[in-house]
Amino acid sequence: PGLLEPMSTLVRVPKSANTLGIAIEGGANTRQPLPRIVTIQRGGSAHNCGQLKVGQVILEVNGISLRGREHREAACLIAEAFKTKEKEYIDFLITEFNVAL
Amino acid sequence: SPPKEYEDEVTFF
Repeated sequence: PGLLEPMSTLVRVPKSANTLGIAIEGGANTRQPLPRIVTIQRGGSAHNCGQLKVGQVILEVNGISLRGREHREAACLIAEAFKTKEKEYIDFLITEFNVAL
Repeated sequence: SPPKEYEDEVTFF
């Protein structure tokens, strides 16, 4: 902590559509150790929110760090965060910089 | 073949 704080941003994405509408690549043990957004689909919740962009790296999902998680595990966390009815939003901690920590 | 960094998995939500 601390090191990432100045360049990370919390983005709250309301579940405003039936899909989240993003694609991610990467994860632990790949060249992209933290998941990176590679697509934002029009009409999806993320696109509606307007604050997520292609190229951003996801550091946390609902306060859960993605560091050290492989692609499938990170993908599961994001999918669960969208599916759960406990929250009507997903909080993403993102960074514009391609940090490999 | 594509560069290695593009061979990583991609998941759509």
